Amino acid sequence: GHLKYIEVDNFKSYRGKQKIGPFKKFSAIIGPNGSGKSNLMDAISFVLGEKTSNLRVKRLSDLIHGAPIGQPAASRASVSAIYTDAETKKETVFTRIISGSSSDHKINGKGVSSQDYNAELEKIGVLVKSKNFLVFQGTVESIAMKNAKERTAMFEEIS
Amino acid sequence: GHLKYIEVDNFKSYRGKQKIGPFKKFSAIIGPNGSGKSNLMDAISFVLGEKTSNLRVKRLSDLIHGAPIGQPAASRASVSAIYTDAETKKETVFTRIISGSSSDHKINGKGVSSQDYNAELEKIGVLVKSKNFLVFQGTVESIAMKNAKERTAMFEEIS
Amino acid sequence: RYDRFMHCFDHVSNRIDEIYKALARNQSAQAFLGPENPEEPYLDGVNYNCVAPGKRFRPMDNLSGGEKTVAALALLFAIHSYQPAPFFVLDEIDAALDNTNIGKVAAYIREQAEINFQCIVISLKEEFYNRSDALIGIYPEQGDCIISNVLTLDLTEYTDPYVHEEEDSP
Amino acid sequence: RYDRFMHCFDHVSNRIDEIYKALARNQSAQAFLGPENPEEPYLDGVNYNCVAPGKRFRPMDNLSGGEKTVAALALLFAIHSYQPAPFFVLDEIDAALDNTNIGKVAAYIREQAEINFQCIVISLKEEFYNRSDALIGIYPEQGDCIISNVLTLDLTEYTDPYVHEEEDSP
Ligand SMILES: Nc1ncnc2c1ncn2[C@@H]1O[C@H](COP(=O)(O)OP(=O)(O)OP(=O)(O)O)[C@@H](O)[C@H]1O
Ligand SMILES: Nc1ncnc2c1ncn2[C@@H]1O[C@H](COP(=O)(O)OP(=O)(O)OP(=O)(O)O)[C@@H](O)[C@H]1O
Ligand SMILES: [Mg+2]
Ligand SMILES: [Mg+2]
Repeated sequence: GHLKYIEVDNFKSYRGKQKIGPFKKFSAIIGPNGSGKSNLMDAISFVLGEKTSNLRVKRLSDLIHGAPIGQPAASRASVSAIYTDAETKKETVFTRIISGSSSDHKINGKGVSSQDYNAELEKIGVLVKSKNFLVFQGTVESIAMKNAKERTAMFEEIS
Repeated sequence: GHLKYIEVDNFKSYRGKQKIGPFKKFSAIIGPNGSGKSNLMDAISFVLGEKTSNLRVKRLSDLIHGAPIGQPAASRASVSAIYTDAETKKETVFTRIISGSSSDHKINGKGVSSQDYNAELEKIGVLVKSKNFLVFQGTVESIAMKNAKERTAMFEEIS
Repeated sequence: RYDRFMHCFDHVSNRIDEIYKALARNQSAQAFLGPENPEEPYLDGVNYNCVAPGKRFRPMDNLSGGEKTVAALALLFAIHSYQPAPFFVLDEIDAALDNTNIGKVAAYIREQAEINFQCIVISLKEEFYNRSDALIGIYPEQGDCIISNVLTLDLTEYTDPYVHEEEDSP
Repeated sequence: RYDRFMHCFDHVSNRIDEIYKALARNQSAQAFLGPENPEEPYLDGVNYNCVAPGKRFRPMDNLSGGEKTVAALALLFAIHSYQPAPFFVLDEIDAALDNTNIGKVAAYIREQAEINFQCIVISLKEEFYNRSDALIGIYPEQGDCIISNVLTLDLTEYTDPYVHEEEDSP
């Protein structure tokens, strides 16, 4: 399957609701320095369950549009990922919502626990814990330069 | 003043004696990945007194051409920097030589102690210890992202 | 535990050499993974070594910036072959690559995206993003704080400049 | 000790804003250094804050990759103004910069190299190195291990493509 669209709502530098996509087999995100490219990657990582420290913020509430300058645009923000299954062409909508200091999860609009949410992601092959499909800005070389023990730990996590 | 030439002799990927330059006011070192550009910066840093750990090697003898694959081309290697004074146009040749596990220093061909060598470098404004003129590959962003205490320490070293 | 570890390790180490050769577009490139302790590999470390095309075996910390990026991508794609996530998101992985290596990595991603996985990249270099099927352009709008706006351009509607590209002759 | 520290600190913090404006080619850019403890600055930390053109004040860790590079160069050149080394050696500082910022940084270095310091850069991007006076080309030769060969090209003998460049309108 593949990722079809992303919908952001007051997430980082994205104000209000914006639908981004469709993503093709090989899509490139381009734009000037500071325009919001890595913020879009943060949105994709966030909806797949990535933890706050890898999203370049200290608290979940800093993800809300305007929060870093003390003017959050809303009390909530959310990201939805529309995923299409390869065979059945069935669409699944994964949604993660920031409200206060915690986050809620939904699948196809229905609230679910974070365990169920992660279990459903694992079914499509998305294991954020082993993070072998997200490469954040400036970190690519470090993948090759881990020491021997770290590499073993990586294999342990994946197997 | 400015740096006019660099002469390398069996330093890293530079085999035998090579004279590199002249360097102009604004010179650019270009070439494909793995060709030896950063090795040239290592040569300039080495002759100005930079310590081994910042030259991407563990021991001084690894700087000799061929050492990493167990076939050092010679038992010695050296780098000379030809510096021209702005007013007097007088040239000074700084030379640093690797022999065994230590390095020797020369100024205009005459052996000097490392203290005298560094004192002469300080006269022309080259203070390797505070390193505010060498930016190694991949380290530029970290100059801005030091924490407040590290920044104070930087000012202490410079003043 | 031993079985699971070895199953994963064997799969990745079998694939990594072939992936590195494909990324470097050169049959003389070599990559291999080796456990420090073959009897009980999960107790000790795992070594990773790459020999760039035309060079001899040397320690990994001797690699240049660009060579490290290619070695890292080979490992990343080899691991993916064991545990295939449906897509990748790669943020400026081309920063240390020269134009030749950008061409090779982009061509490899292009090939794999057809058959194996979806790929979303962030890039500042035209040599890299001009091989994609779609461009997602982000432009900033001034406000109290930056506001990101999005434009999408479907490149498949235009003829592909690379469609006649021959395989790079190694 | 207090005097020496303050003398250095005052000098650098007076210069940094003007250097950042010149690098960003934009008068609305701001940069400032502030001691956490103004009475005895060397006992506590020193804060550094940059406001990119068109944005508001926000914490430094909120900057993007390219914005951090420009902020770092402003601090580097401001420190140099206090303790002027005769030359700089900068290895791929343009890796995270978009073409607009490459143009601005290269133009700033070009201006300063005429009057203030000699600059040696390593770069993979033509947009950066085409403003230099001389190119030092390194090309590899195969052997047991890589052998680096050097070619030098004096660009001052050719007409400067940027000689009619107007000052960027901020
Ligand atoms: N919660 C937020 N609300 C509004 N703006 C934010 C928020 N969080 C971060 N930003 C702003 O977003 C901008 C950074 O965007 P981002 O890191 O995505 O840039 P980028 O396009 O990746 O740039 P580069 O090419 O330099 O890496 C910064 O200017 C930052 O201040
Ligand atoms: N002592 C040595 N003898 C011979 N070769 C060496 C020695 N030390 C390092 N090398 C080789 O030099 C090459 C690296 O060169 P360098 O790091 O200068 O590349 P670069 O031109 O900066 O590349 P990039 O653009 O990828 O940063 C490596 O392939 C390394 O194996
Ligand atoms: Mg970014
Ligand atoms: Mg390099």
